[in-house]
Amino acid sequence: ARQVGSGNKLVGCAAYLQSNLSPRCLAKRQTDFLRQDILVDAYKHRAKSVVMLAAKRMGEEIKKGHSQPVAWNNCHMYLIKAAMAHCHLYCVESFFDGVNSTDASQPAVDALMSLCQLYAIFGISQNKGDLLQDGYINGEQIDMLERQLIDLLAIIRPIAVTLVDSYDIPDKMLSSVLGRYDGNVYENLYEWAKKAPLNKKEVPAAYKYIGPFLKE
Amino acid sequence: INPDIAEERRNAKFDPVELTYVIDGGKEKTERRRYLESEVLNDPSFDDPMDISFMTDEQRHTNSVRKAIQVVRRTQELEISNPMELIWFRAATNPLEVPSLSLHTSMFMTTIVNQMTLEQRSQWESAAKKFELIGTYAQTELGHGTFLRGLETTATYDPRTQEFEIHSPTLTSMKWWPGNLGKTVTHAIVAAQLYTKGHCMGVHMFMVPLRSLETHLPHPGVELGDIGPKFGYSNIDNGFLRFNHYRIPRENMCMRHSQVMPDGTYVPPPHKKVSYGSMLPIRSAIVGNTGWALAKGCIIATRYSVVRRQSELIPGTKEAKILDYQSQQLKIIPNIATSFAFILTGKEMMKTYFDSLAEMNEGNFSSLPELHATSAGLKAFTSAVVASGLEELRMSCGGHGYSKASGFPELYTTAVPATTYEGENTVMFLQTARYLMKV
Repeated sequence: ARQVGSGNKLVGCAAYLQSNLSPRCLAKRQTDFLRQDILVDAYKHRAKSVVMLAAKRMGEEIKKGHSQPVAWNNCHMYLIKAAMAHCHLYCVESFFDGVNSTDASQPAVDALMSLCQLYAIFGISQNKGDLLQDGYINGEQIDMLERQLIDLLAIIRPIAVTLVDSYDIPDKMLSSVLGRYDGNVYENLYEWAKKAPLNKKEVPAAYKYIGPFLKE
Repeated sequence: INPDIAEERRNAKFDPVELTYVIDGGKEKTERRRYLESEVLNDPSFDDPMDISFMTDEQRHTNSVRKAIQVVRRTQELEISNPMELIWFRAATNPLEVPSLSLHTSMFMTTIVNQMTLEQRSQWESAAKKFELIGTYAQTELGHGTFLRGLETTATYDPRTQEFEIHSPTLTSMKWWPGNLGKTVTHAIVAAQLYTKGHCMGVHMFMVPLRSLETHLPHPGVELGDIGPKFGYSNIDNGFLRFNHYRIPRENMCMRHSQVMPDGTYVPPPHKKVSYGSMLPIRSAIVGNTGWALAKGCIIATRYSVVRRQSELIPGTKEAKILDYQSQQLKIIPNIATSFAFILTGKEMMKTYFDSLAEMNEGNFSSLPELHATSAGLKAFTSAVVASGLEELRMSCGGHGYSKASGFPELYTTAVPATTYEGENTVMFLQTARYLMKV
């Protein structure tokens, strides 16, 4: 933020702080929220605005006569939000980059892209206050975005099991009766319970208290 | 195969292995990973004597160390030295637990390689690689965590004997938490305030022998122990360490970047943050690891949610698969998306780390502030999201998610320490914010 203020050219993962972003979200219809440029711009806008707001609040604290460390402490709420927004943008961009660089079949890429779009849309929905606060996005657009989220859930639901199969984690490494590849959950929960240490004896050690108590 | 889950797989429009290749980075890598995993999964010496949920903490510690040593033997026999392949192999041996001796192969070795001179490396690197000694990384103290400058352990140079005297001057200066410190390791990289010629030169790293290589007893002047039962990590002897005027040779200071000459003259490092370097690969790796922890939770919740049926979605029909309810989809599908995002972001982060490391090895430290800020923030962001995500996925399995049979209790308690280790998350966010304010 300080370097942006001084006009220095930024490089690296914070270069967006200097980019000319649209002041308003350009989505006009629901499906626009599937576009990478629209989604990434929203994250860039959010990160830039909360970073700059944190810098502004820091400046105001200093102007009040507070020392730098006291000003910093008084701005933790803004600063942590700024760091989170910056990291969230990094994850969204990395996800899109990962999807765009795959050479899998079209159905597989489509599945991954749907997941990526859902990740980005879900994050905006969860943090919509940041974008509504400065008027970047309006209530109507949020409604379209959340409708798109629901449509994506319906697209991903039928392939959910295949998606998690693709993590390729064998049962022995997953170590979960509920998550077994064969889905035979209930019979194996029963087998697992029978092996529990408390089931080694029909009458537990605690009977030394139970027995006399019942006879009292 | 349960007919409900079989039906789901018949609906698939693509072969899941295609996405496996994307995640692993190509077909060859997937095949190599599967081969290495099969070496573990088909080797009875890696089997647990019983379900770890049924073991005591001491049984788990002993079993975990046994398996870690077996990993060393087998990986040497199979001539596996690639870091990623070693991670795959170890992960297969410890499905739900963090593997024992993992700090030896991560931060202990990383510090030797990145913070010691070539001469020092010739002494320690080979011994560490051959496991002639077992090490850990002792930074955190009982009363001090992420704030490095607050550490109290001292290393005072004595030019007469050319030794450092390592000392714990207060109760709060005891080293507290390092993995395998309590009962397992023989050596530690110790972070201590360096004093020479009467001046404090800040925190530096020292190679400190802790236990006899013959008897495994602590050396005189070294007090060691386990810190006791924890929320998770039941197989790991996280330890405490107290020094009482314990002496080590001058050559045991990590001197690649800053040095103490025999007469006590201090030579400062070229960049003030180079000594923080050992944290960077771990923080970078945490990003991808969190994605994998969440992935495991997603597998469990998704598969269970197509087997479990509950209530009538349409009155008068069969009980519905719970994944058919939109509310269940909202609990699970965003977490699937998030796990993919974090796995791919983790790959990007590790690439950035290795690129920066190559630059730093050539004396260019310009990327260090961005790497430091990014790895700190992403570690905090991803670990926090995964902690809440795993809890949401556990709850999506109803009551059975609370049983250890589900895997969630071990999965959760193994994943959530990432929110506090290698830098408490709020402090990490503030470090990222500091960088953002500067730029």
